[in-house]
Amino acid sequence: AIFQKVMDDFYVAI
Amino acid sequence: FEAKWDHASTLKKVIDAVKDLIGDTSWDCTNTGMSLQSMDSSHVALVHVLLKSEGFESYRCDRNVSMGISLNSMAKVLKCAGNDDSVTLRHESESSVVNFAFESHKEERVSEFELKLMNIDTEHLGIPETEYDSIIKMPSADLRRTCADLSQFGDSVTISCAKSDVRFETSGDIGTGNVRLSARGSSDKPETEIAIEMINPVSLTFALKYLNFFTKAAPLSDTVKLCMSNNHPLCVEFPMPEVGYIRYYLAPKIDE
Repeated sequence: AIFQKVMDDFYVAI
Repeated sequence: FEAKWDHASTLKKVIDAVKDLIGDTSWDCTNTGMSLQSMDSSHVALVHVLLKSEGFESYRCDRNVSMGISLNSMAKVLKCAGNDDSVTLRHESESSVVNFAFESHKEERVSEFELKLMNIDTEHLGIPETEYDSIIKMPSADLRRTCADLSQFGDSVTISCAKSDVRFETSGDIGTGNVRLSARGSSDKPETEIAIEMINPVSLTFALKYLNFFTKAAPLSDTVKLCMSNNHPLCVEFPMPEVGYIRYYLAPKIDE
């Protein structure tokens, strides 16, 4: 779940 | 949209390098080239492929199009092409299919396949520009071997980058292992060079399972670039000169 948060925060809406 | 490669081998290798990580995806086609961006189902890794228009034998895209495709189906279609056959992809506006034509160079055999497109909800997400603390350029075969070797001992690898060397460490039930690669220059064979650009020292831990998926791109590129910043996703780039690149991003393991 932590990895997912890191990647979801990184890959952001444009 | 119509794009032609002289040889099927590059496209076959690109699909082989990403199909096990991402299943269904959208190829975005514009007049500058074809690209895809997709996260794996667990949202731990992200794949970005760019195939530039100038890397094709011929390329035409009159209107931007997003083609939803199952990469496993695309791999099946490409199995029907010989490595040296030319490949032509065609898609007409509003059509629900994409056509593949393979032609041998002596032109005695032409095969055509039609693949159904899928409706894929595409989120408009972007990869931010990042200034990395450490960038390591090394032969892709070295990375592939290091990850494969260490996978025998552990599930994760800690990559630590210092000024003149980079260290890969793992531990597991049967013991521990580490590989240290030192910077080395090579003016006559730049593809064998190990170059380290370090602004700040970095140490990050990653799941080896994903790194082993990434190194499936090694046949596409002699060299690989690892870009790292603390607490930030790793970027593993396989450059394909004049063709484009495959970039993989991987979330680090963080101590709870």
